[in-house]
Amino acid sequence: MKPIIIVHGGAGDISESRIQGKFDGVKVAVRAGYEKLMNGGSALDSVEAAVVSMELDENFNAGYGSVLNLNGEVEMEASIMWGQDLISGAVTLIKEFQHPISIARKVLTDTPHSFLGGNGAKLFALEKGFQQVPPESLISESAKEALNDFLNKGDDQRTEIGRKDEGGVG
Amino acid sequence: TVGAVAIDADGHIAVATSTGGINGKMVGRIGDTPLIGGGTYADDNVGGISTTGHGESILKYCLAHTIIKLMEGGLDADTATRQAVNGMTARLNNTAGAITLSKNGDVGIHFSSKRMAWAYVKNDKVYYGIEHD
Repeated sequence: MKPIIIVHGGAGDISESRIQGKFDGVKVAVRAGYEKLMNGGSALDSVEAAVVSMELDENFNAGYGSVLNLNGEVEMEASIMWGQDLISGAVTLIKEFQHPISIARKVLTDTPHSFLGGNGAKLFALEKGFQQVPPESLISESAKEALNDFLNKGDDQRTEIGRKDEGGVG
Repeated sequence: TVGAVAIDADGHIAVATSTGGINGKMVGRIGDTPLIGGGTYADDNVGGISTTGHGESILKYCLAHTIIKLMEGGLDADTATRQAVNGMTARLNNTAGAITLSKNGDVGIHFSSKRMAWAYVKNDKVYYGIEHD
């Protein structure tokens, strides 16, 4: 089987100003994942590497650069699945970690469960050695602006991130 | 939201999806991304899917699993992805996108939103896009 990887960087009203950043980011991510495959890594290694790359990039709504809730906080979630035996791991309401996808992978590999949330997910991540980061370190200027727009202009301004452009809401 | 689907040299499929959710969401809101069958699905016997878009609609439509079942029923990756994403939008009036690999490495990409960023590597060549067509 020839290895293959595909990535996405989000669907929605992506404004013209954010297109180049998205292009650059998905190309970096897909190469990170492909490199794992070419070096004998598993598909699980590959998809984690690709998503980790995008969780570090403020052009994407994941990890650093995530959109904000009504309290102005980042609350992230992630899932990962292995198709050989249909095992999966997922986390939600993650606030203080850079890479939710890596915590989700640990749920898959190191627990009898599929899905951990909130404080339990945080305690599990700490137990597995994930380093806490200050919650504000995950907040980008774009995310702050997007929340302000939403709060000031109402629900019709809701976009994945950034100011509303013409077109549908993703 | 971001996502990835891969097939390794042993023919095994994995899928990962991660997100910050939707701008201005209620505290404690959970979307489709962590839900198996909504934001993510992988089955070596069929294929793998990662989705993005309006989370409340995707989770109600079980979008990733809907695509898997369409492929299991004989549709190719691209047709199944297109049919499920458009079906969700027609039924729930919100938009989404999905990336799909079949167990044979066939690619499916479709979105009913204005744009979706995507990229894939096949045979050492990188393909990427963000607009329709």
